[in-house]
Amino acid sequence: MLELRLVQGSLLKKVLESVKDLVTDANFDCSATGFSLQAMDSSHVALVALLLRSEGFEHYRCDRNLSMGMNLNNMSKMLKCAGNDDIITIKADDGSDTVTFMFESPTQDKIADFEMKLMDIDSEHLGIPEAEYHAIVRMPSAEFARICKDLSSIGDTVVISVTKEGVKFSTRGDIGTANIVCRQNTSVDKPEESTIIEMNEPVSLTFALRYMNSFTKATPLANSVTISLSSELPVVVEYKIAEMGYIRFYLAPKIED
Amino acid sequence: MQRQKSLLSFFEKS
Repeated sequence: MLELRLVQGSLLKKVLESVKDLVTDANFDCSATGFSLQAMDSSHVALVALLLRSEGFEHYRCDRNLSMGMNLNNMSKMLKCAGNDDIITIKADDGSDTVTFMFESPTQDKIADFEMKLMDIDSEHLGIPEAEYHAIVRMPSAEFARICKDLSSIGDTVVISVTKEGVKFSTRGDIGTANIVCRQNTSVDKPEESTIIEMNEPVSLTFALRYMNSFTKATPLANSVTISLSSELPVVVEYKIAEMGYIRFYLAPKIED
Repeated sequence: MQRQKSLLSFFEKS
């Protein structure tokens, strides 16, 4: 038996919107730790890892570890039927081939349940070791989204370079080139608007902008984004989900042949 | 010419 009650139901709606274009089908894993997902896109270039810790739920009952295969497009269709202020409860019985999403309006005057069919998915779980990164950039998530969107109108790839000068995002395309440099900026009053660059050594890596733009669909989940870079490692783009966990996107770099 | 690396060349299946 599984019953997870999330008062801030809009978080789950936002999570789905940020992953459904990257991954079609995925297993949601439920354990004492929390509600999690790890899935790769079909070309094995990008991976999403989600964790919503059990403590973040108002009620969290998971009698035994359960993996539920869901079509994310269908799940998104159902969650779109929940109001932004609704409380969402996820329910499943052991051995059942369905999951139920229950939506309660804040005033309890409307209660809806949507039952969705589960599916068997051959999951390819990857072991992601802890790594030391050459550089970690934290910046406003909206600023990062804006940069990715702007650069994708010029080129297909972005070179992210971190030096002691700052972090540079560069692209080139048929019509020309673009470079955007963000310098460390901790002087602003609001910490979520600051840009913080931790650099152990300079690093420069190339990534497909198509994926970066897809990751930025998680922007509504967090004011800040953290970009961790190391040469010859996938970049990690992380959005912290307040008091609950995170959504992390891993993207393999492009290399010169 | 640039080549897209796969995640599978960095991480192992568990």
